[in-house]
Amino acid sequence: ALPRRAAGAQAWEAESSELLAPARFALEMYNRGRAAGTRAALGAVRGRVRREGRGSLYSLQATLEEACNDPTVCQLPVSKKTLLCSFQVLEELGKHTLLRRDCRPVDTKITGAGSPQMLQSSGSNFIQGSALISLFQSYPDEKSENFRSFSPLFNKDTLPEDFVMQVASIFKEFVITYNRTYETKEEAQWRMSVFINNMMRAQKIQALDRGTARYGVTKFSDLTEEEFRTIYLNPLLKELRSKRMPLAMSVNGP
Amino acid sequence: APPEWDWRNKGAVTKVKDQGMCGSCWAFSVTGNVEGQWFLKRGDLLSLSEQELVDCDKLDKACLGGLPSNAYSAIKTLGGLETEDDYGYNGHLQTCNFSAEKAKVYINDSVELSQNEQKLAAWLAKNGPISIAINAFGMQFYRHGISHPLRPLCSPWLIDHAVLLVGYGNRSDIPFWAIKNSWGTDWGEEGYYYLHRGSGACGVNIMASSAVVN
Repeated sequence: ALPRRAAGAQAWEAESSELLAPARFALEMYNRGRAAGTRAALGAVRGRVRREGRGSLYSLQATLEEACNDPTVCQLPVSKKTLLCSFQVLEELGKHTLLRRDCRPVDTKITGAGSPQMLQSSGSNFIQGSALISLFQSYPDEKSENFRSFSPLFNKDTLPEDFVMQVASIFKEFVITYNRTYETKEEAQWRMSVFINNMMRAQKIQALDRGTARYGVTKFSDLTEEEFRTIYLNPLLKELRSKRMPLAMSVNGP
Repeated sequence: APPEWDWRNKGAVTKVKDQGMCGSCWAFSVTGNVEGQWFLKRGDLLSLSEQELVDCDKLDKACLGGLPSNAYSAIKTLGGLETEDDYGYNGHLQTCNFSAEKAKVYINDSVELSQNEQKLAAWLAKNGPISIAINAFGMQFYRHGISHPLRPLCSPWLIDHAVLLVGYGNRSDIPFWAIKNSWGTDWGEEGYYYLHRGSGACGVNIMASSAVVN
């Protein structure tokens, strides 16, 4: 069963019931080939979903609990090890595919693994997304305070109001131009925070380019770097060795 | 090499396609090359099927990525490529539905090209568009112009996107490669990317290859 979400985290999450199927699939993949008794169990799950055409891409953060025999990782007498995992699961026509899996143990002695705080303090994109919401919408003070404390980068007190208005207007234009639809207000807010992050990244890339290229808003501007890499790029090109082919004859003469 | 060349003006390049939410750039890069080779050897420009490679090239991993060198082998093994009309693209892995009777194009072999950009330009001008792979740094936000990222930001050793070289030239004395991408016409310059030529920018010269059609 999925645990209750922390109050400050609710703003950007997809419905937890919606995350259950992709999370269970990711867990199944994680446990594949493991003997009974050594399989991990699902702890807390958070995530978001991006839909396009017939597909949905789930970006999940989950805690898994598994048996632990390593005293440097687990606090004795605790016999369970907590892992913090990032999964990306693609769902198309009811079929799931695990695109990415990244799990690392959480030092239970220090962090109090599995608590909502641990999830909030990992993954800067998640944090910034939550933080930004307070820039554009009025929330109860307590919630805004939570958001603000997550990230100083998008603190509404440090960003000029005209900048905020300008970016909101550009995002609106982006949504219209590329016909974006977001399922929930929370998803839209999360995407806007990604969009703003990306505008800043594009500015940095622009500043460091020695050619005449212009960088800015594109149809990929509401995707995190990780999502973009996962969906559109091809890591096998650098990971796998290309089969040797005969060398082409050089071209000679005019 | 001639000072400039553009296969788009010579009818060797099909319209820009869109890979959708699928890491199948390798298939688009290879079909683009085969389209050019077939046009130059047989005189017909046919839009060829990437979905056939996504579904039937078992050496590669469909939407999770692939290698052009494997794709050439798969085309040879399968017995050719069907056209886009006969085997349309849907951007996700499905059961292989290749039919040898419907194959319109075949290849005899594949070759690896020089890493020297002058030689690559000469080869392109004489022989047609080239399948390459690059580091896609900055492409998420590219709109237009000639991209020339600082080398440490766009390492030739972190190649993660396959595309198609279709031409080269100079704009205001800046040498460029014209690169056909597979992210639709609503990205870049009508679907094209322009990258600095002559500096090994983003590993443009590292993985150049082509099919051979006799």
